[in-house]
Amino acid sequence: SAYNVPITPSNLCKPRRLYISFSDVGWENWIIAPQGYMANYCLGECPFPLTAELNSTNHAILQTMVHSLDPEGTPQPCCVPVRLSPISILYYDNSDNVVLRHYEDMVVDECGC
Amino acid sequence: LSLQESLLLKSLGLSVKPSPKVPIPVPSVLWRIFQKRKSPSATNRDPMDGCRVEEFNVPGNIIRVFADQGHFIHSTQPHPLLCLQKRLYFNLSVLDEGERLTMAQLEIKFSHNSYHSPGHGEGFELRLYHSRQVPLKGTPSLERGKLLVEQSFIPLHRSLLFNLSDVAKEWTTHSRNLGLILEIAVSGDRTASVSTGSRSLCAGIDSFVDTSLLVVTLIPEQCGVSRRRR
Repeated sequence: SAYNVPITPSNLCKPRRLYISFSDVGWENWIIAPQGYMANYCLGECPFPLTAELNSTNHAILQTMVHSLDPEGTPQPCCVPVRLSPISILYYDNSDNVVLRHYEDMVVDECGC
Repeated sequence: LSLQESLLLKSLGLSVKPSPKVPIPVPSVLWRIFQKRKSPSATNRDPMDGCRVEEFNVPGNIIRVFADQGHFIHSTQPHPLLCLQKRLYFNLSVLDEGERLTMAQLEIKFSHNSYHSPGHGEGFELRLYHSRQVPLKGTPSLERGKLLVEQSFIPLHRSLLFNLSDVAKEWTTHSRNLGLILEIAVSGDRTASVSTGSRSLCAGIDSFVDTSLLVVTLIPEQCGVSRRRR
């Protein structure tokens, strides 16, 4: 459930809060911990001129320039995760063994264009 | 939700949604590792070592604790000096093809946790053998295979730990997993004083609870550098 955070005036590309609750999807009987976690997601514009804090690639800077000259022809660059972190999940497997498993790229920490 | 759910389960490495029938208590070692990884200091950890189990200093992104599915070979004490004979069997068939086993640790648990200085005559001998036949209930004969561990001990601590990585690697690569045979006997220096006294020489082993096998595996393509950028 994405918290209904107040819409920030800036709709620039940035991480948005998204909390994943395992009980919302009925997984609480086999996932021991955590009960949920903050996964977040990326949303926002990558407008011209791309400022430094937008974590953009050289290609994205080029693309925004082309987009500003030819909006119909070339879209704006996408707002995507550029730094993610892992989580570990403790759960029961199908043979009732207790498993602690490490999953990479489960939390969005930073977004970029 | 069922399609999304099955896709998400698959990405979590599960074919179907687990539905634990008899959920066993969470082993404290897993709980400790989980809590440590959740702590703020861990989140600043180098993402490259996300697939390393620091507690055992081995590579791995999955840690499982297997409950023992073996059974006692005799319902009562088989011999005045042989206190316990038990088959140990851990069903490692749940490991996926792509998992590489990097460590296996056997834990033999006792319920006591006394630290008093042991009185004279509390020594025992522990022996662990490969089993040479399928661990079926009621199999009368006892086919011991190769002796893996032989150790004397005084029943002082809550558990004894043994590194069985080589044995478990064999089970997951080429040899059949026929389990193990655990024997705990009165130690040699006590056999001379076998008395018919009321207190059995095996009394100190009554606190034997059970055994479990902690297994660490690694799926290389799900870890750090070797993972292809999606």
